[in-house]
Amino acid sequence: PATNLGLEDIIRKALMGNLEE
Amino acid sequence: EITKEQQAFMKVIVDSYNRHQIPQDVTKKLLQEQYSAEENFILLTEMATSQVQVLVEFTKNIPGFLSLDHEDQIALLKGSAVEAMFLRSAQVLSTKMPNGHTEVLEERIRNSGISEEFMTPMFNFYKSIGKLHMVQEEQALLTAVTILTPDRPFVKDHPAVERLQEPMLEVLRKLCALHHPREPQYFARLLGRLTELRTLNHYHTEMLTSWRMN
Repeated sequence: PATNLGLEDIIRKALMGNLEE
Repeated sequence: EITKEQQAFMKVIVDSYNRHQIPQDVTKKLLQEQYSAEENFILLTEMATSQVQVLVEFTKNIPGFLSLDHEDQIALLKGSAVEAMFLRSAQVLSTKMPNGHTEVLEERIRNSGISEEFMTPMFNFYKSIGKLHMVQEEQALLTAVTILTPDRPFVKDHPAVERLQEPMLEVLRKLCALHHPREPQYFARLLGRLTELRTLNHYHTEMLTSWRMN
C-alpha cells in the first residue's frame, strides 16, 4: 500500500541522514 | 545484578530514547489546530511521519545496528515501525502529560475517521501498557527489542539481528527483576505485550485502508 512506500522513503531518508553529518 | 558493561550499554539506549522526541512545534499543534476529522487526520499523519524520523534517530544509536547490512536495517525499521510507534504512543499516553494534552490527543484520535473496531484494541493496548508502569529503561529497551526482531519480512541475516537482540533481552530481564521484585512474571508480561503489538500491527494495515476511504 502507498503508505508503506511512504514509510520506506521516510526511513531511507532518515537513515541517510548520518551520511550527511 | 547488571554488569558494568550492560549498564553502559543501557545508558546509551536510554539517553537516545530521551534525546529523540517528537519536536515541540509538532506536538503543540495538538492544542492549536482547530477541530475536524480532516484536521485530525492531517495532524495525526504529520505526527506519525515525525515519529518515524524520531524512531530512526533512536535506532541508529542502538549498539551494533549500523553495522548490520544496510538493506536489513531498512527491513527491520520498516517491519517494526508501526509496533515501535504504538509502543511509544502508549507510553506517552500512559504518562499523564501536562494540562490535558493526553485528553486532547485521545479526543483527536477518536474523531479522525478511524473505525471504531480499530479504536478499541488500540486503546486497550494503551491501557495494558499503562497498567505495567514501566520505568524508562524498560520502555527504551522494550522498544529496542521490538525493532531488533529478526523475523521481519525481507530481513536476510537473522543470526546477526539475534546477536544484537539477545543482550538486550538479557538486560531487560535483569531490569524487570530489579524494578519489580515482587512480580516474577513481569518480564513475561512485557514480552506478552509484544504479541499484542503484532495483532495491532495486523489491524493497522486494515485500519489504514478503511481510514483512507472514510
